[in-house]
Formats: sequence, structure tokens, C-alpha cells
Amino acid sequence: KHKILHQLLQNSTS
Amino acid sequence: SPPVSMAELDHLVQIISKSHLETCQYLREELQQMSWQSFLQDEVESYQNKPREAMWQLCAVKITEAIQYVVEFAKRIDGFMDLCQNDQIVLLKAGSLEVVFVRMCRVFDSQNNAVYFDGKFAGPDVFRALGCDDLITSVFDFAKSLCSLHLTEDELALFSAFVLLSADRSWLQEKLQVEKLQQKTQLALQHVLQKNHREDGVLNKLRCKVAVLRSLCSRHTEKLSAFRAVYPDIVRTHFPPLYKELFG
Repeated sequence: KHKILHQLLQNSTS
Repeated sequence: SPPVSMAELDHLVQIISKSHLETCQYLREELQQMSWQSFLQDEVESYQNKPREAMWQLCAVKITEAIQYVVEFAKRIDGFMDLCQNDQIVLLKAGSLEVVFVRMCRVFDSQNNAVYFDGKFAGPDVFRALGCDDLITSVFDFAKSLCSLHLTEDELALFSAFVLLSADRSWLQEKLQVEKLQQKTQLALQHVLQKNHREDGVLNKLRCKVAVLRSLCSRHTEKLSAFRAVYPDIVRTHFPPLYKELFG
């Protein structure tokens, strides 16, 4: 569930 | 909790304004270069002649692009990443489209009632194929009314953060923590409005806008479920996965 949002939140805020 | 110092409010304004500019998708300079070019009549007609599902898909793609910038904005807000994952998801699911609507006033031409869309400025008639004229009209009216407040980038940044950090969203697990963040953000918003010598009516007007944002988003959800009832396969196979995850 919400795997894309989780992924986006994990990505570093480069 | 101890009162927030002026220095801390200045710092918060600085951080949130910087995050806003880093993630605003279109810089003001870029928009000026675009010289606010509107679609020609034949271009308008080509959008109007698109099949309903094709126009829906195009708009879903554009909304999803904008939302990804809002997610990056949220990640840069002090304290957002300290919230539990559940609450980060809850706030983004409920608030990302609201912030897209707030940001819309940056790419809105009030004179011509047109918004930057797919490369040029589009009036409400460009979106006729969607079959959502009432919602489109309300969205344009909202953008025009927000534009009339002539918010600066830092005011817009703080208002966006305030909208995103809404502590009244359902399913929040650490509501108190979000409340503290939202209160600090509201103080920072008041601080920047005072610093900019805005009359104090602006804060109340912005608070009223929050209610309009809620209704625009729930009407979007209604339109989507009506559309999906007719074109279930299109949504499943052709809509952006993030869009489905947020509004599915």
C-alpha cells in the first residue's frame, strides 16, 4: 500500500 | 511548549521559502519568458476534440507531475520527515492536491482567466472534453481569487506548508505532533504577513481558502470515481501509478 509514496519519501532530497 | 522566538520564526520562513523555490516546478523568470502565450483557437479545438478518456489521462499526468514537486517540498519542511511514516503519507494523500491548487496561482493569468497547461495558457474551455465543467469553473475561480491576494513567494510558501500540515486530517497517528508543526507554521505565516505589512485581513481570507480547497479536492475525487465507473480499464492501465495511489 502506498509503495510509490514510500519510495518518494525514502529518496534523498538531493 | 515554550513560546517560539522571532529568530526561530525568521528561520522557519527562510527554510520554507527556500524549499518552496527549490520545488516550485516553474520559476517566475521562466514564466515571464513564456510571455503568457495562450492556445490558438485550433489548438483549443484539438483539446476539445480529444476523447474524454484521453483528456482525463493527460490531466492526470500533469497533476501527478505537479504533485511530485509538492512531495519534494514536504520533505524539506522542518519536522515533516520526523513525523511517523503513516502521518507523512496521510498528510500527502490529503494535502498534495490542495497545494497544487494553491501553487496554481503562480501560473495563472487573471486577465485572460487562463492557467499554464501543457506548454501554453489554457482557458476553462480547453478542458471541456473532461466533462467536468462545473469543477473546472470552480478551480479557475479559486485561482483567480487567490491571485487577487497578490501573495509573495514566501507568503505562498508558508501558506502551502500550513495547508499541508493540517492536523485535522483523519487517520493521523501523532495528531499532537502535527498540531505543533502547524501552529508554528501559522505563526511563521503571520510573521511574514506582518513583515510584509499585509493588512491582517489576509490571514482570515487564507483560512477561508482552506475550506474551498477541501471542497475542490473532494469534488475531484467524486469526478474521478464517476469517470472510473465508465472507464475502469483506462484508469487501471493508463493513469499514473502515483495518481491511483493518492486518489484510488
